[in-house]
Amino acid sequence: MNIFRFAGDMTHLISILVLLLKIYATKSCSGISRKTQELYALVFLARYVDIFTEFISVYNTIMKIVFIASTLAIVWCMRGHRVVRRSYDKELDTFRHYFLIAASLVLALLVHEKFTFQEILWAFSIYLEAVAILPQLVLLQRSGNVDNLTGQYVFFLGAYRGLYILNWIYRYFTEPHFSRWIACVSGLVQTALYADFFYYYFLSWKNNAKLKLPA
Amino acid sequence: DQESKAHDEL
Repeated sequence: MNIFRFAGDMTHLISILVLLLKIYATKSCSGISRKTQELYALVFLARYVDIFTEFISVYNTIMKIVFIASTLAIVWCMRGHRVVRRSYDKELDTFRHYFLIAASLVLALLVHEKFTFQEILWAFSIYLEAVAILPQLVLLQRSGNVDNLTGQYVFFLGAYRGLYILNWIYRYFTEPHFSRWIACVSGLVQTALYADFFYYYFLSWKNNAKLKLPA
Repeated sequence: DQESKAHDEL
């Protein structure tokens, strides 16, 4: 494992911890898209079905468990916690996420590495992860104002994607048979979705002003 | 090799 991948995994973990912290500390999930969180839960559940059949490393197994558990905890808070649930911006979170699930599934059935149950689930999870942030970005754009922790959450998620691209570049040059174009192309698409957010995040940081997205 | 048969990233 190279430093880029490790840093990517850590920023991914930090993003989820920031989100849990926001929900726990403020007892509020305003500004957070429940649909995006449910998509991530589905992404992790689909991708990590290999947790019992495929052993890579202790690190991988622990991270898989942490990602599944933390994302399910967030979804549970947003749906089941009496106080948190009330702050959910239901009327702003209207992105038709079932469409994303259906499109990812169709694409996974058409484009995959091998026609097996696990490989199709894996490809599905890669495609779905690439677009899972869309309901969140749309919600932020609609509400205009982005609170600090929500901004940090999306920033760390975007940083994770950027670092994974550096990781693939590194692996491409250091490993003799590194080719995984499904993950790389999806990863590029996913990172591109953050470009707009990053632009405004950078502006607000440079001007030392509150993060605001244009309507 | 292990790289090609397993999805070793998260």
